[in-house]
Amino acid sequence: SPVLSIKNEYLRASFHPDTGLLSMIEVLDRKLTLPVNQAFFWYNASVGDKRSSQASGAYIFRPSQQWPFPVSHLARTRLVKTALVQEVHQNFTAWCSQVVRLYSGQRHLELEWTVGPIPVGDKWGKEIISRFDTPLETGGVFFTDSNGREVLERRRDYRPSWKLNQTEPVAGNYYPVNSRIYITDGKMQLTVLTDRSQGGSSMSDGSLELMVHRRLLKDDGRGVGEALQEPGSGGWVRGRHLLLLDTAREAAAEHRLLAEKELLAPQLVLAPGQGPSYHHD
Amino acid sequence: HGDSSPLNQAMAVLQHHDAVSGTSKQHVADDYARQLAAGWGPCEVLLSNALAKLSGSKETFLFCRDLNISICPFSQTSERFQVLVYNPLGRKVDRMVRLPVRKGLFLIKDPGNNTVPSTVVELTSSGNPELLFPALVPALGFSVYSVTRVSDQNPQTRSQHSRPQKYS
Repeated sequence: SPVLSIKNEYLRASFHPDTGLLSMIEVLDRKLTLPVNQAFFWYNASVGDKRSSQASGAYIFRPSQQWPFPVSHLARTRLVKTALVQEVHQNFTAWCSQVVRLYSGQRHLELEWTVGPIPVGDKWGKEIISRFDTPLETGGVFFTDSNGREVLERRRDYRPSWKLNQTEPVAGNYYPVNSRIYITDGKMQLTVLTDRSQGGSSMSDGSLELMVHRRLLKDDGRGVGEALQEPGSGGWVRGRHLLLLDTAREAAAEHRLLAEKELLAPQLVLAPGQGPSYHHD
Repeated sequence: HGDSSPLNQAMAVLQHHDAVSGTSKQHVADDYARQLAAGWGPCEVLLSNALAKLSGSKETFLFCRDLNISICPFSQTSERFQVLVYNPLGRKVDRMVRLPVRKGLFLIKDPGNNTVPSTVVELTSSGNPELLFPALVPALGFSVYSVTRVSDQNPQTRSQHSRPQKYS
């Protein structure tokens, strides 16, 4: 099938014709092109192992192995193109879908994901991530805006103030992401803005991941006494990631202004009929 | 009677107990949700009172709490309504407004009584169509857009009936 793409005056996002997954982003006016593969994966939650009886839970993120499983290798896609918006609707499984959206005049790509209820019929707790893989050479470095303060440099398997003995290859590299996470090779920068606090990391060079949902079957033994799962069939979540590709030089100006617009977004109130008349005073 | 203090107190309780991290028993998490919902009700009254005072006209203002999952019974059933867009930022912003609606053609007017381009996108996940139109909102202010469902009629034929409105 032909390459699926959505485009406005600034951006073009292309999708793999066989898998339906996001595969490329181009910034047309700055002549930037970056292969970006985005997909959803899940970590299998540890219930304890030979090394430690610690289970993954509300306080403790501890996957049983380093590599996550793909939620699906394929996405069923549907394309919507209008003058105001172009969207690719991706359906990965019955419990994971996404709309990749490009509004007219917008310099960022919007990914609105819907995840849940996470199935646990196989008795495996699952922690779902959205992962972006690129060929950027990032040298183990990524950036997050932890604690709502300044953006901090994070380095894989490293702490700036002590010699780290890394015992948890995944969780030991996860950091809080309050509003943004980014990677750069010094020339190009890929930034993801979140609409809520999430955990995030860069587990390999050129890669970014954010945890979007989790459902666990065992308590982590930190005092709550309940596993992290909602009653019944489980909860589901919808959220948005805003993806910005820019030169490393221009990126900060873009993501700072966009984050303001996102975190102090306009509020809508409706009123019936023609509404109130306007009074100058 | 509008009041923001119940929401203030609920937020304080939630922040003190790290209520968003999943580190509480389910019945406690349910109670946090109850406190938030109870706090938001009087806030809506407070906001409605403020909007009524600013506009000089008492209206039934409606807040759609489920817009993020494309549900708003009011916009999905009304033929004609107003959309007030408030911008809390200190600079003007443009924003694409998305509202779940019934199928049909819509006429959107901006505060200057100009027709605004709009489109209706059908979503597969919810089955609800969504109306999209761009809104421009002044710094720390609001704009009012009027929405009229014109069905299959020519949108231009209805434009004469809309009254110009402006807020800032």
